[in-house]
Amino acid sequence: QWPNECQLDQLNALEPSQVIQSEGGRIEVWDHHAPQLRCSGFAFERFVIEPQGLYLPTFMNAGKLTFVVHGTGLMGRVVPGCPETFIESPVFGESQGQGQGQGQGFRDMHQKVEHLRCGDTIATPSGVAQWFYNNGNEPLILVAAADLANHENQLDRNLRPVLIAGNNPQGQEWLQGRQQQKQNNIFTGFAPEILAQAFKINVETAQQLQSHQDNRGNIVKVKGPFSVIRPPLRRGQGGQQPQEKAN
Amino acid sequence: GLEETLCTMRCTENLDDPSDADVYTPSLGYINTVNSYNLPILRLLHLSALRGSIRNNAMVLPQWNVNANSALYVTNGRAHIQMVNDNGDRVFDQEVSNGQLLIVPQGFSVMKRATSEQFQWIEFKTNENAQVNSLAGRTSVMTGLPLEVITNGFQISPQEAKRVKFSTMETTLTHSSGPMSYGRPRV
Repeated sequence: QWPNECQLDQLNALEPSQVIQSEGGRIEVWDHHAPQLRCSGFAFERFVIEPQGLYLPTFMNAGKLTFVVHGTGLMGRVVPGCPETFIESPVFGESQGQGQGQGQGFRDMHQKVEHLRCGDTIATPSGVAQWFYNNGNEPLILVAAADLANHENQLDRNLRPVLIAGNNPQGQEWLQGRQQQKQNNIFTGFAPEILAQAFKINVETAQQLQSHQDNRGNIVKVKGPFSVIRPPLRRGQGGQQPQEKAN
Repeated sequence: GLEETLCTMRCTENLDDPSDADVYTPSLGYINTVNSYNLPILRLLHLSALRGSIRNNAMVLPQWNVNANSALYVTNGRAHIQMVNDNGDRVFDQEVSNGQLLIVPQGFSVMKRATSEQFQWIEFKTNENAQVNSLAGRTSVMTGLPLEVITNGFQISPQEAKRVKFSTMETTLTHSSGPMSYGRPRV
């Protein structure tokens, strides 16, 4: 903190200072240089995800709490070191007998996916990639408060989201020196050959990971089914019936 | 009394002993870490360290510091290092060599590839339980994501998405060969 940052002689209600439009929704960012926010160390965002909108995986330099204001959805995080415990099991069983390596012969496995509904409050540590999907018929509205003054943030008092996928054509206006500069995803900066070696894929697919031609933004519209592996809803949760027969 | 005081705390851990390695691949090398679990005094310092020793053409898969900044100091050999910042810009793309120091801020992704017979470094981290997350490999963020997120996020086919997710079975060290373009920071 700079000296006198909390010498607040007059407070006022704050509105978002930047709106980042995307194909599947928008992100509204409050200017965290505003005196009240600077003093408190908070950075504040609101996410409005349209139906079938997917907020692509992003991680932050600070821990944050996210509150579901409206709508329903799915949320996934990738916590370092945690196993992929959501597995499409029936197919998995069949393939093992054939001695195939992990990753072959079954549909998918990934880390935990949770159902979201109004009132849910989600804690996300720094550096943990997180994504949201709106599987309802109304906008999914989330508000998130990141604590920039926390020990978990080892950088400066700026919110620095890192995009795993997608990009932000508008750039991060709230960061000095980054106005008018498009923000790319983390793969963009690596040489394609390195990505190809790291992933053991061809260079063309590696270039696809860099999303050069992609201007959809960080919330994209999913076309067709979004069939991630997830448990059925609790009976009565959000009035929705379980999607599969509980055994 | 004296038994449970600062005076008796162990404050030394040797990181040059491969038999203690946390990551080990005979043909690629090893990585050893010291943190507050195996050296409790670090809980007071909020610091930890990592010691790496890899062979020629071994690559440390692209990864980022989840909760720490780190100072990487080269103690032996040479390596090609690429680093990408939070804006997706390549901010470092050079060969580093013995005696050089490189700072890796939290959230910046780094790839290291040995370009000499042996590349050894010590990395000091500003968190007593420093964690890394990797972009590629069996325990990477990509493996943890559902296929739908990958196909929709990158506009690639399900088959390609499966290859991206599951081709690299290693977690930290992998084999890398052939020429690599570097020296052209993409900003």
